[in-house]
Amino acid sequence: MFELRLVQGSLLKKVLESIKDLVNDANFDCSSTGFSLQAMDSSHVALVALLLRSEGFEHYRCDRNLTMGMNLANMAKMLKCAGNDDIITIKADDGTDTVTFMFESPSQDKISDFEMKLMDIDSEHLGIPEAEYEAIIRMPSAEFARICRDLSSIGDTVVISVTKEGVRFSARGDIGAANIVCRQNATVDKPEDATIIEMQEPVTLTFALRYMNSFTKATPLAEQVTISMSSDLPVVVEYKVAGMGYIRYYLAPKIEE
Amino acid sequence: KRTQFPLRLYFAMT
Repeated sequence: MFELRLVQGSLLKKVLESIKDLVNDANFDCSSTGFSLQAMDSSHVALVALLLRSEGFEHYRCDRNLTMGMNLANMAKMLKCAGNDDIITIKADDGTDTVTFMFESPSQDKISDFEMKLMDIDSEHLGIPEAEYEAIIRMPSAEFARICRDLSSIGDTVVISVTKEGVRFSARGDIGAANIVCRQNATVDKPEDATIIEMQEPVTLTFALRYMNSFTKATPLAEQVTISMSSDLPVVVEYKVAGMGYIRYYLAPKIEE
Repeated sequence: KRTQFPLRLYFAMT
């Protein structure tokens, strides 16, 4: 028996919106640690890793480890039927091939349940080592989303370059070129507005903007985004999920042939 | 020309 209950159900709706465009089908892993997912996009250059720790839920019961294969577009369709203020419960009984999503309105006057078929998914699980990154940028997530959106009207790729001057995002295309420089800015009224750059070594990497734009679907989850980079390693773009975990996106850099 | 390598070249499969 697996059951989780999340009073702030909108978080789960936002999580699904953050991953459904990148990944079609994925295995959710349920264990005593929490509710997690690791999935690659169909071209195998980007990976999303989600962790929602069991302590973050109002109720969490997982009698034995369980893998639930779900079509994310279908799961998102079901979660869209939950109101933003609804409490969401996810339930799966042992030995069944369905999962139930239950939505309760805050005043308990409307209770809906939606049953979805599970699927068998063959997926590769990658071991991601904890790495020391040469440069870590923390900045407002809305600012990062804006930069990715603006640069994608200029070119297909973004060059992210971290130096002691700050972080530069550059794109080039048929109509011209663009450079956006963000400097460290820790002296802000609200900590969520800060831009903090920790640099051990200058790093310059190139990435496909299509993926970066897809990652920014997680912007409603967190005020800040963390971008971790090292030479010739996949970038990690991380959004925290309200004290209960994270969504991390990994994207392989484009390498000069 | 820049190319993109799959993630499994960076992270081993478990």
